[in-house]
Amino acid sequence: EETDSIKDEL
Amino acid sequence: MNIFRLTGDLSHLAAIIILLLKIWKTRSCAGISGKSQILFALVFTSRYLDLLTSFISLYNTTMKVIYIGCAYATVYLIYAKFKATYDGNHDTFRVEFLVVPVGGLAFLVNHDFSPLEILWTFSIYLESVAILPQLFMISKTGEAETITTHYLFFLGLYRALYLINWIWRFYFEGFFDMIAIVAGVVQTILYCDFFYLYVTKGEGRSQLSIPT
Repeated sequence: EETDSIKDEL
Repeated sequence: MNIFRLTGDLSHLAAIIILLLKIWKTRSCAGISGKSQILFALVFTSRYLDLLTSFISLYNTTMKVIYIGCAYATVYLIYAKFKATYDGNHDTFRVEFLVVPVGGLAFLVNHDFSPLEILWTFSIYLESVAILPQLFMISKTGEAETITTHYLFFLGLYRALYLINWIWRFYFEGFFDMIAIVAGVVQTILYCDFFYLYVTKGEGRSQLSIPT
């Protein structure tokens, strides 16, 4: 999950 | 996902569950701002519309569904099931003073002028100030039950942990999102006064009084 974007956050 | 992000999410979940259980167990929503809870339901709804358009992970989907479900359940308990205990006379913050400027700002300052992106931005801005009706209510009545202060503590801790998460991500991934960071800082600052009182006066007391 190194490519998290801000949208992957809650 | 780093440890700050994860503990932030769990802190957020703890806050939501604490509030829901408090209302359910005591059969009362006294001292709780229904307006703040409606705003949070609006925040989750406008932010998690991507549930319908993209799948990120099972964790992500599960948490979003839980957050939205709990938010609406809380609103239902306050405005329907335990309506008789709702302290509407003290819940007098004018939410249009938050929603309208925040909506305008989301239109003006966003990453992309598209419906989903504007709604996401709106949710980020609105979340940063959604607790104000609750804090206003506490300052008006001059006190909050201990369990309500625990709720506020975990809710504030969540965004503070997210700030550390963003610092972490900036250093280790070169990642940053200015909209989320600025709104997150504002959101965390709003809790600072409360954090101070929680730590210095909350210990061993049955009620927390916030001087007006």
